Amino acid sequence: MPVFHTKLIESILDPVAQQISQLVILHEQAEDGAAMPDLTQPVSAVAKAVGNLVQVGRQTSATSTDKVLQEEMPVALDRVENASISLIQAAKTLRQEPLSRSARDILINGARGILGGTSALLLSLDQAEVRKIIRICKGVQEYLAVAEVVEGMEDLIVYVKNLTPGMTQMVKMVDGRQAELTHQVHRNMLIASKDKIKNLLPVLISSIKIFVTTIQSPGKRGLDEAASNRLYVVSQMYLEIEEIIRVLQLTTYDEDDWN
Amino acid sequence: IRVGWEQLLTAIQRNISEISNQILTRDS
Repeated sequence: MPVFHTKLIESILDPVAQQISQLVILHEQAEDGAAMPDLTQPVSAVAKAVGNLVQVGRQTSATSTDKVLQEEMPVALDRVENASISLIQAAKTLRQEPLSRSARDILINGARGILGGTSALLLSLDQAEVRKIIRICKGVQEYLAVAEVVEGMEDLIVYVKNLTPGMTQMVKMVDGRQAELTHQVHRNMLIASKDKIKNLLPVLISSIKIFVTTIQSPGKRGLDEAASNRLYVVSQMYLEIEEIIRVLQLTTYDEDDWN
Repeated sequence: IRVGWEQLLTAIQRNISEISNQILTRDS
């Protein structure tokens, strides 16, 4: 069975994936000649839902600013649509020939195709969400570098005021993401990095404060140390965000599992 | 088999509607 890397994807796809597995087994055992029921009605309900999904999905991909999503969504929607056409064909054939082996195969493949297509669609949407978090992370990384130009207490106040919203948003989004992951190791990695960054924030402010106090003191003694200490804290935070970005992009999903 | 397929197709239909809702409610 494939592993779903978020709880949302798992909650949507896992029950269907299990049902398909069971039906594949029944299908393989159905050499006894048991006739298939008329499935045209439930299949046409699926086709109607697919039609709606395709409409909503195409609209979303057309209006999205995410170029990757714009490319990936239509491909996944095509897969779902083609699978739905297979289901319709299979149901039509089975209505006339309830024992048709090839129609059963098409039915199974159609169900698998819908599962594969919806998985690809959900993964594509999920990765777009991940890219949103990464954009926030990169924004914080960029602003961390600004610490080097803070030379007065007023600058420091402005710096903290500007850094805080991005930092808060990043922590909140990373926290939300870790709670959504099914992979415990990835969750723990995100929590550890997020906690380190939270702990380093007051250390960063303190290191900038020491630099500001030193640069404003008459002899400016220890300025190099103060600057290197500040740089060290900035680098630590930068690297920790880099680690978050890396972990955010990890998935345990393997689309080939469907085949 | 009858119950199995009807249940599966109903579940698929619900899933697809759920995904449509997810797409509609996500932040742009």
